[in-house]
Amino acid sequence: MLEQLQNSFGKIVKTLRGEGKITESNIRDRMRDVRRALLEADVNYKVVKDFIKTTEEKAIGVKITKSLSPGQVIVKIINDELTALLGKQKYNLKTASTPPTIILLTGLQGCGKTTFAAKLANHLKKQNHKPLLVPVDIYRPAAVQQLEILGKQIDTDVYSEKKKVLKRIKGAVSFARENNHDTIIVDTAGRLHIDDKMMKELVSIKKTFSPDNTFFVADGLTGQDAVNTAKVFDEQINFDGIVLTKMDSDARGGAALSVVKATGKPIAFIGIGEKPEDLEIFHPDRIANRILG
Amino acid sequence: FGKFFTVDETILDDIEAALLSADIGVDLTEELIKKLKLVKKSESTRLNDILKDELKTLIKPKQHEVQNVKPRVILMVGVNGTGKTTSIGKLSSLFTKQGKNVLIAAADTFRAAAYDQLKIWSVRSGVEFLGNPQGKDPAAVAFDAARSAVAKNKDVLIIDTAGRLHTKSNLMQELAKMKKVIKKVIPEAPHDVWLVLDSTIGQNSILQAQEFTKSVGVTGLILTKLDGTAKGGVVLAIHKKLNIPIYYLGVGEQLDDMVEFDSEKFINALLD
Ligand SMILES: Nc1nc2c(ncn2[C@@H]2O[C@H](COP(=O)(O)OP(=O)(O)OP(=O)(O)O)[C@@H](O)[C@H]2O)c(=O)[nH]1
Ligand SMILES: Nc1nc2c(ncn2[C@@H]2O[C@H](COP(=O)(O)OP(=O)(O)OP(=O)(O)O)[C@@H](O)[C@H]2O)c(=O)[nH]1
Ligand SMILES: [Mg+2]
Ligand SMILES: [Mg+2]
Repeated sequence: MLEQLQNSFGKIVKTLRGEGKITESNIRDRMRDVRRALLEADVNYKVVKDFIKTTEEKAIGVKITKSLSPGQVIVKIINDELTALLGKQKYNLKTASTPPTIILLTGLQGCGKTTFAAKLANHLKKQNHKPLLVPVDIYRPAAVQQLEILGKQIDTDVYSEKKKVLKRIKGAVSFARENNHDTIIVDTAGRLHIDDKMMKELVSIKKTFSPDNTFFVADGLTGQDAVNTAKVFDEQINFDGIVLTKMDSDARGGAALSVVKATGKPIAFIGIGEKPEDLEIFHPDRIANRILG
Repeated sequence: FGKFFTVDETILDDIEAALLSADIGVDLTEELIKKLKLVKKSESTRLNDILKDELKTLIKPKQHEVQNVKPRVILMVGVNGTGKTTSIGKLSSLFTKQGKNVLIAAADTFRAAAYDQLKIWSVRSGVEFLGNPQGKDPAAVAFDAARSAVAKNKDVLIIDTAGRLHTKSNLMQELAKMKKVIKKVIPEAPHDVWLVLDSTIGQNSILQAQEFTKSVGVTGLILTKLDGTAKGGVVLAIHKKLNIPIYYLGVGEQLDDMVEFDSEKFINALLD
C-alpha cells in the first residue's frame, strides 16, 4: 500500500511544477486512502481518526523540494508518525532487588499466554537466567498440564501445587528462593475484561505480589475490540508492557497501534510462531510498514 | 439540493462509527452508509430499523443443518486459539441432549495437552472419546475415529484438529490429507467442515474463511467469545462473499455456553 500511496500522492502534486507546497485540498483525498488502509488493517476507528488529523496537520504546508517527490514526502510523514506512535518507549525487563523477579502474564482467552510463558522462559535461559514457570490457570481443562509439557520441552522447571491461585504463587516464590530460580513467570487463565470476578483475581495477584513486570498479551489478529480490552486491563492492573502474538500470520496488525495508543504502554515482544524460539523483540518500523501494507 | 431532504450527516457519522466498531469492515460499511444517505429526512426516526433491515438482507434467517447421515462426520478447523476444542465439548453435549450418540476424536497431535483437554470435555458431556496420547499423525487418529464411529454405530463424530494459520501451506495440506484419509472409511465424509472463528478477530477472519474454503471446503461457521464486547460483524462480509451458513455462537467457557445462530438476535446485538 505504501507504493500505491506514493503513486497516488505523486499524481496530485504532478500539477505542481518544481517547488510547491502540499495544500489542504490536494491532501484530503489522499488521506481518505490512508484512512481506508488503516481501517482495513484493523486499527481502531477512533485511533484512525486522530492519526489522520495529526498527520494532515503535519503534512499541510510542508515544502516540496527537488530532492524528494511530493509522494515520497507525504509517505515519509505517515511512516514516521506511525513508527513514532508505535515505538516511543523501548521495553526493558525490570529485575527485582531481591529475587525472584516476578513476571505476570495476562490477557483474553486463547491469545497465546501459555505459549509465550514458554517462549519467555526460553529467552531468559539463553541470557543465563534460571526461570521458573508457574501455571495458575486452574480453570481451563488441561491448562496446567499444557505448561508442564512445554516446560519439559525446554528443560525448565514448572512449579505446580494443587492449591488456589494466590497460594500457588506464594509457594512458587518460596520454591524459587530455595532453588535459586531468579525469575518466576506466572501464567494466568484467559479472562474477559468484563468478568468482574476474574478481573478481581488479577487485581489481587497484583496487590499481593507486586510483579516486577506485568504483560498484557494480545492476539495480533484482534480487531476493533482491542482498545476496549486493553483499556480495561490497563485501568485495573496498570500493566507494564504488551506482547503481540501470532504475527507470523498475514494479519496487518493494526491492533498494535490501537493498544499502544489506548494505553500509552510499549510493545515488549512479538510472537511469531508456536515454538519456544518463536519470539522477537519489538521493532516499531517493521510493524509500521506492515500496518500500512 | 437533496441535502435538505436526506438524513443528517452527524447521525450517519454515528452509525458509521458503530458499524466500523463492530468489525463490519470498510467496504460493507461504505455500502450501507451509501444506502442510508438516500433515506428521506422524514424517515430519519426509522433509520435504525432501515439499517437492521439492510443487515438482515446480508444474512439468511435461521440457518438449518442437514441431518440424515450416519455417522455424520464433522471436522472442526480454524486458526490457533479460536475455541475449536472447547466448542467440540459444547457441541457434543448439545447433540447428546438431542438424543444423538456422539464420538469425539482428538486429532490434534501437536498442541501440548490437546488430548487431555478434549478428554476432560468428553467426561463433562458424557460422550465417548478417541485419541492417541503419544500420537504424532493426525490423519491416523482421524482414520481410527471414522472406523470406530462406523463400528460403534455412532450418530455423530466430531474431529478436533490443531489450530493452524491459513498462511502455512504445509499445515493446510495436512488438513486436506486428513479429509482424504477419512474418505477411505466413509466416502461422503466429512459431511461438515466447520470453521471456528474468534469474534475478537478483525478483518483477517475473511482471509481465514477464504483460505480454509480453498484448502478443505468450509460448510459452516461457528463464532466464539461473543460473551465479550466484540461483535463479530466480520461474519457478515464472510457470509456475503462466500455464502457460508453460521450455525452456532460460543457465549462462554462452560459446557452449556453454545447457542444456535439467530440472525435477528445477532443483528440487534451488533448495533447496541
Ligand atoms: N502461529 C502462532 N500461534 C501461536 C502463537 N502464540 C500462540 N499460538 C498458538 O495459539 C494457541 C493458543 O495458545 P495458548 O498459549 O494456549 O493461549 P492462551 O492465551 O494461554 O489461552 P488460554 O489459556 O486458553 O486463555 C495455541 O495453538 C498456540 O500454539 C504465535 O505467535 N503464532
Ligand atoms: N469467553 C469465551 N471463551 C471461550 C469461548 N470459546 C472458547 N473459549 C476459550 O478460549 C480459549 C481457547 O479455547 P480452545 O478450545 O483451547 O481453542 P482452540 O481453537 O482449540 O485452540 P488451539 O487448539 O490451540 O488452536 C480457552 O481459554 C477457552 O476456554 C467462548 O465462547 N467464550
Ligand atoms: Mg493458557
Ligand atoms: Mg484445540
